[in-house]
Amino acid sequence: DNLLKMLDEVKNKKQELEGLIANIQDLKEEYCRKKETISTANKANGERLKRLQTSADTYRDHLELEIRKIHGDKLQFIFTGIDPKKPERPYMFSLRLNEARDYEVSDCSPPLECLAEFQEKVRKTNNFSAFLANVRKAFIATVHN
Amino acid sequence: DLQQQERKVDEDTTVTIPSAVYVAQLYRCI
Amino acid sequence: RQSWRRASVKEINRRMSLAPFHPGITELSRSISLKLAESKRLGALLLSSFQFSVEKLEPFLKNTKEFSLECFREKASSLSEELKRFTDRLESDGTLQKCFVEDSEEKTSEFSLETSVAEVKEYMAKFSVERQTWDQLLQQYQKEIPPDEMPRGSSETKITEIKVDPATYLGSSQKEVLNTKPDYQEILRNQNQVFACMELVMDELQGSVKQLQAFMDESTQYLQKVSVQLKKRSMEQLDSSPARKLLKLH
Repeated sequence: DNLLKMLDEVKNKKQELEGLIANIQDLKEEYCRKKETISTANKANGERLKRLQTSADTYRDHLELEIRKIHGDKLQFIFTGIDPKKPERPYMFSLRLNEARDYEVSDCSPPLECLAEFQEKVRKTNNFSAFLANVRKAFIATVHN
Repeated sequence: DLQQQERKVDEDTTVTIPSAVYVAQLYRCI
Repeated sequence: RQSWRRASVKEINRRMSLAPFHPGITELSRSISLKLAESKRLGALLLSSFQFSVEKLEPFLKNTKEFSLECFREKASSLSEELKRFTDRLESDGTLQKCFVEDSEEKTSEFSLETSVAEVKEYMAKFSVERQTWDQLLQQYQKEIPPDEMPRGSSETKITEIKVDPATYLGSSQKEVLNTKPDYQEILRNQNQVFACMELVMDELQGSVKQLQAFMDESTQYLQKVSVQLKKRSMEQLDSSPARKLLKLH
């Protein structure tokens, strides 16, 4: 009886083994497929990011304006080309959404009195480019003053 | 390793790329 | 000076600016050494004429009342020292030299005036000969041209290919010029072939430039179409407020 039992067991084990091997095979195939998918996605993301970075760099150089995402869910806007004597000198301010989901400006350097007024205007009009153009003009005015 | 790569792709797809897209769009809008 | 003395003594051609010399003075100038420079001699002449006039004056004054000889002589010697200092100053600041330089300048200017008058006269004679020669040449042309071709009322004659033998314009001063110049008419005739080829080349060039222009216009239109499409496509995806979206992204 033992012998028969052991033979059965061996047969089961073999079937289990085959099952496992088939399983491993599936897993391996799935792994390769996933690897393939991920590396393709990675590659596509890399290229897309590269293109986006290139266009952002082009805008940054021509607008002499850098936009950075900084900790605390803030956007930092850094202007250059303001002071003709020191074009590389940075003029900046940060922007965040407050609890009421409105734009809120802060950390302006050098400080601008008219920033609060500009903040109100951009909340009303949502015209971001006008807002930034006014801020740049105000920074330039500080240089001339 | 594959999971790590998968996490990276997810992050790229959900955060990095949209963020870069919004920055480029913001520049475009400005 | 020699020339002044001659002129003033003979009372001819007198220099209006100077009174004639007193005959007694010529001895004075002789007594001044000729070795001195002209300006020094003039200064010495001024001094010695002052002393000469003092000597001439003294005997006249002797018989006047309250005349004191010592005081007169004292005054005369102090004046002559002052005159000496003055002439030295005139000598040192170049005033005396100017008298001579001016004169020489005047002399040269008079001289150059005469020479230039003579030159002008010579030129006038030359130009009138020249004018006669050109008039002859003009008449020659007018004779040669058949009357119907002669433009009415204009004195200029149309330049046509008329052979004028050199003898007619030999007299003008332009003969060297006219003889050295090549025969432009001939040169132009020889170049006709070249001009014809140039014309062909220019036509070819013009044609290809026109084609290039057309191609350029076409490609510009195409580029404009493509850029409109690109803009439309990029604007489609543009979000209404990307800043807000960006801020919401964690």
